[in-house]
Amino acid sequence: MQFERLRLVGFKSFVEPTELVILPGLTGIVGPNGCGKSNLLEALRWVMGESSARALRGGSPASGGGMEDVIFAGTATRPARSFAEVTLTLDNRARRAPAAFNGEDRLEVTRRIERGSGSDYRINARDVRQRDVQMLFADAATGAQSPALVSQGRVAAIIAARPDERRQLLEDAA
Amino acid sequence: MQFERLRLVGFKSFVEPTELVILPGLTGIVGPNGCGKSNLLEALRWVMGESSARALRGGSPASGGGMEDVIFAGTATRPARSFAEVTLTLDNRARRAPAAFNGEDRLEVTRRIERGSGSDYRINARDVRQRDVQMLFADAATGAQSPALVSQGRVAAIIAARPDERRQLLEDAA
Amino acid sequence: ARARLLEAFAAVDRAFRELFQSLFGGGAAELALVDSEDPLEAGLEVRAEPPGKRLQSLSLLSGGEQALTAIALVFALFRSRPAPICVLDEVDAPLDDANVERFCRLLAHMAETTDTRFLVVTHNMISMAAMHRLFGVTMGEPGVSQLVSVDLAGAEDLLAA
Amino acid sequence: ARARLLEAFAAVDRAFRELFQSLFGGGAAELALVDSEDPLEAGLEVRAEPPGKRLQSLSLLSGGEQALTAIALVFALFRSRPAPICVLDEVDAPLDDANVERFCRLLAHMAETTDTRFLVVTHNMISMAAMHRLFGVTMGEPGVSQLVSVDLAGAEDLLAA
Ligand SMILES: Nc1ncnc2c1ncn2[C@@H]1O[C@H](COP(=O)(O)OP(=O)(O)OP(=O)(O)O)[C@@H](O)[C@H]1O
Ligand SMILES: Nc1ncnc2c1ncn2[C@@H]1O[C@H](COP(=O)(O)OP(=O)(O)OP(=O)(O)O)[C@@H](O)[C@H]1O
Ligand SMILES: [Mg+2]
Ligand SMILES: [Mg+2]
Repeated sequence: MQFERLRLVGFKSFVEPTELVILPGLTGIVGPNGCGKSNLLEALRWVMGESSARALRGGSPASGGGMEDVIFAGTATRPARSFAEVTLTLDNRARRAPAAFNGEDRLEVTRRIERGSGSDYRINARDVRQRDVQMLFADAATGAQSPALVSQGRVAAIIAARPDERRQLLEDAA
Repeated sequence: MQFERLRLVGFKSFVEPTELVILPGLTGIVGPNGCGKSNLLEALRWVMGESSARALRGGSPASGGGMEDVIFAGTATRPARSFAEVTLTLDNRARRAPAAFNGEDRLEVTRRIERGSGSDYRINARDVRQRDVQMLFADAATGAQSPALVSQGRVAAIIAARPDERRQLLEDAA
Repeated sequence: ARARLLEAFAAVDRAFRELFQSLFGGGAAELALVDSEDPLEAGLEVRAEPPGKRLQSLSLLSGGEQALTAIALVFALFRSRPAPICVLDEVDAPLDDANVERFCRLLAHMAETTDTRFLVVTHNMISMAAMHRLFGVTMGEPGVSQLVSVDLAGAEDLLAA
Repeated sequence: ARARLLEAFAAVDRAFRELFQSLFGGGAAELALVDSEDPLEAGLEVRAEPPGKRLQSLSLLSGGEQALTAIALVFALFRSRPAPICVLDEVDAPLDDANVERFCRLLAHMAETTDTRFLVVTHNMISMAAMHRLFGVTMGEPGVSQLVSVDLAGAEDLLAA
């Protein structure tokens, strides 16, 4: 299963529809501080079923934050949006998806969140649960918890973790 | 009270006697990864009375570490040392030191640790307690807990802290 | 004690607002005492709004924006109670070139207007060039650190080692 | 399950030793299962010894050395179970130029020998030059991100903005 394309709208600072084509090899992402590079990477983690707002730098419920922190909050000249939506296109020609979707050449995984009503997931326009999306990616050796997604400032965290916390890495690799 | 000179021997990777002259203005410290830049800055925090081995990247007692982690542990070709010693020279011509030492133009604050027997402190060759050294620096708006000593990777920690933890900063500044 | 704390708060807050604007080239920031009526019990809240953006929780700021905000706060604390020494260990690592330049300008200004002595560890050429003097740390013998005085050209060689 | 875990451990350990030596240009490293006789309960310990140095607790390694050791571990996990996507957000920030070059050589080698697609955020010119393609993120309008395709010269302009 290959990653082909990521499309975002209303996700953090990407208020306008944005498309990132994911090609083989090394794709560099550059730009000044605060322009949205880490936001773009977080859209990928989010659509793969991330359930923790803190992992996406959202505030804790105690401080009034939560998963809705990913919805475009507005700027000095634009109003806030009411929803965020991210779609990840996967190439399934190698036929590795779970049975329910394995007949299709391409899978479009979509996650959408609306203020006040939580997140919905769809695969090829059919409603699915968060668990289904998480399993789809876990079976493909990736997903929101994959050690191959290294967030900013977190590279040394693997080293600073306790031995029992690192065990999880081995289980994922087994 | 001005900082004039830092002398180290047997402290972490500085096994040979080393002297850093501290001049007014901006002094840059450069060098490849792992060469000892952060170790040098930690010698300054240590001599000012740092009591936490973890703040100097030492191991926790549970993992067999502790303050003795600051003593030169040897290399592939050199044996470990049995003690570490750091001396900080202060210019006291402005007469701001505590009464016991205020008659002198210069203060030499020394901290020495030997394997198996803990740390000793001296100011101008007279034995003093850790508390005395910590008070000397706290009265001079500095010390091991000063917010003006920003360790590597810790700059954003002030922002990530909880409001009650940041309060301490204000108290130090009052 | 309460009056002294409130006075320090007002001084640090004023300095923080001013330093934030000079580091970000605009925007607005402020400090606030929260969680209690009594200043001696209250927590210190930091509010920051980079230019053109809407005020949000600090955790949503980018890595570079958080570093710059933290530097503005550290220097604001300085202004109200100058410290004899300031040590900055690679605080410029998350910054892009434009922000490193603003940081260096502020650092040079702090060095001119206070008696504080600064020790700055950096890998960044722009920061190195802004220093009054440079010391290099090398390991001629693996595992053994030595301190040498270098000039800018020497520093570049050291890093390319 | 126990046999599978031990097999994965052996594969990751072998890859980790090899990748560590290629990133550090020498030295030695290994993984160990600790704290329990039963591999299903044990913790994963990382031991690392940069060239010429004595094995010490990981916390005493420098910022750059910890980053390189972590990168070696992430890629070792990859080798034993290749992932379709790898995302690295400024992992080269703590590295000096010599280590950035070693990191880029390893990255290019991983891209050639696996089907993994890499998204690499960086401010470092050496890393930018090693990429197969570059995308720039800009905020033409403050607070609103846009994605544009750029070449190396374009990327330098973006950063100098
Ligand atoms: N929900 C949201 N709505 C609007 N803007 C947001 C939202 N969440 C975050 N932002 C903005 O995104 C910006 C941070 O973007 P990001 O962290 O991606 O920057 P970056 O390019 O990674 O920068 P750096 O190089 O400093 O790491 C912040 O300035 C913040 O205001
Ligand atoms: N007690 C000790 N005895 C001998 N060597 C030590 C001791 N403690 C730490 N070291 C060595 O010091 C090195 C780390 O030095 P330091 O953290 O100062 O590097 P640095 O110059 O700051 O590098 P970076 O640019 O990566 O941050 C490690 O390689 C470690 O082996
Ligand atoms: Mg970022
Ligand atoms: Mg360091």
